[in-house]
Amino acid sequence: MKLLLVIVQDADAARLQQALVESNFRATKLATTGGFLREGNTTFLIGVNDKEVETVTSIVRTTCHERTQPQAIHPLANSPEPYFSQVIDISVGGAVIFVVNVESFQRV
Amino acid sequence: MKLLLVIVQDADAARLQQALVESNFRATKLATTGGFLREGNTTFLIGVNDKEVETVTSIVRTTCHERTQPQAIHPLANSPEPYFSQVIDISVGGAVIFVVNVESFQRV
Amino acid sequence: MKLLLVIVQDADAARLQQALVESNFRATKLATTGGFLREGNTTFLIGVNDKEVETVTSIVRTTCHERTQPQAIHPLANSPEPYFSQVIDISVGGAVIFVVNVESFQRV
Ligand SMILES: Nc1ncnc2c1ncn2[C@@H]1O[C@@H]2COP(=O)(O)O[C@H]3[C@@H](O)[C@H](n4cnc5c(N)ncnc54)O[C@@H]3COP(=O)(O)O[C@H]2[C@H]1O
Ligand SMILES: Nc1ncnc2c1ncn2[C@@H]1O[C@@H]2COP(=O)(O)O[C@H]3[C@@H](O)[C@H](n4cnc5c(N)ncnc54)O[C@@H]3COP(=O)(O)O[C@H]2[C@H]1O
Ligand SMILES: Nc1ncnc2c1ncn2[C@@H]1O[C@@H]2COP(=O)(O)O[C@H]3[C@@H](O)[C@H](n4cnc5c(N)ncnc54)O[C@@H]3COP(=O)(O)O[C@H]2[C@H]1O
Repeated sequence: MKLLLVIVQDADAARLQQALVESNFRATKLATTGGFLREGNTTFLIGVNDKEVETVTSIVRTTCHERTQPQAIHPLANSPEPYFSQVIDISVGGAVIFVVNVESFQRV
Repeated sequence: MKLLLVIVQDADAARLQQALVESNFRATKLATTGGFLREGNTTFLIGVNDKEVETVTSIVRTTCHERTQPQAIHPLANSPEPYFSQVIDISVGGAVIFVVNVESFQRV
Repeated sequence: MKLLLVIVQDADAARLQQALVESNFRATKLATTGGFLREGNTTFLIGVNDKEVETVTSIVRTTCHERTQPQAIHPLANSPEPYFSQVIDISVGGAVIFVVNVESFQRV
């Protein structure tokens, strides 16, 4: 058995949780904080059989992969510039996956 | 040394914490959420010597094992049925235990 | 790769987080509770290359080591004793470090 510790952005957490339930993978969710940005993020503990590690990793990649998203940037209200909103691509998502060996697992 | 990750229902957490202190086992508690029921539960991190894993597992089994509990079910207030409360058995408790190897442990 | 689980007092958490960022170590922070004192404490998850374990451990020792701190103890307001404040040494800080092996690590 392996235990995956998967750290994702809060914005992707609900989608990942839903995808794990639909694929019948059990998981436990922790509210955590990023060391660098000091923003809230989410850590999942996911215990799986050895041969299911690849399947869970690809579910994480599908729901949480790093991607660019168009975001409208509005000039400040009192700016002298003519009022053009700009659209730029910002990078969101991304996940970090640690796989740790589990020596024994039981339910009581 | 081994690190046990023990996931229990919130209702059993205080009793398990008390039992660990009385048996002189050190532990750290995390507030977590179940992936399926999306309800709050509790995860304990418990670092123990290799030969104490069985003792801690049996403390968890004694305080958090799955059991049935009688629960009164009251008919809805406006139900036409004559007013009988029923008592049915519901299943509560249960714990999940992961044991992970610790390569080194130190206190600074 | 190794995953360090580092449990520190809340009072030392911000200083440790800052020191890790300055040394370019990535980390994730969890709000946790001590099993014995039932007070809030902080657990860091820190994934590092095998040869960086010693460096991170010494950063933890420098920022969170157990130390004594002078603390003024004031006699109770209505005490008959002449009004002398005393200064005694109390012990603060201290950290617990678990090192666990990581079988695989990826970012998606
Ligand atoms: N080795 C490790 N051990 C434990 N936890 C780990 C980890 N690597 C990543 N994480 C966790 O995953 C979150 C996302 O990391 P990611 O590398 O995708 O995205 C990172 C990375 O792109 C950037 N970043 C982090 N540290 C940096 C640094 N020292 N210099 C430049 N950029 C940094 O900022 C993003 C957010 O970082 P933040 O710390 O807030 O949040 C991190 C942290 O909570
Ligand atoms: N796909 C599914 N289909 C049908 N029934 C399902 C199901 N997923 C979960 N359940 C049932 O719901 C209970 C609560 O699951 P939950 O995910 O909220 O809360 C879970 C979760 O937080 C954690 N857990 C269990 N197995 C895990 C694993 N392999 N990895 C990580 N966390 C796990 O322990 C808690 C209690 O688990 P437990 O197995 O005793 O009890 C489970 C199980 O009886
Ligand atoms: N049964 C007992 N009898 C007498 N004194 C006791 C005791 N249990 C704990 N203590 C003392 O109380 C301090 C706080 O323990 P607490 O469990 O609240 O907070 C702990 C706990 O959250 C965590 N921790 C320590 N050892 C652990 C272990 N083996 N497994 C999991 N968490 C551990 O690190 C925190 C600080 O631990 P630290 O050893 O530096 O400091 C401990 C220790 O000096």
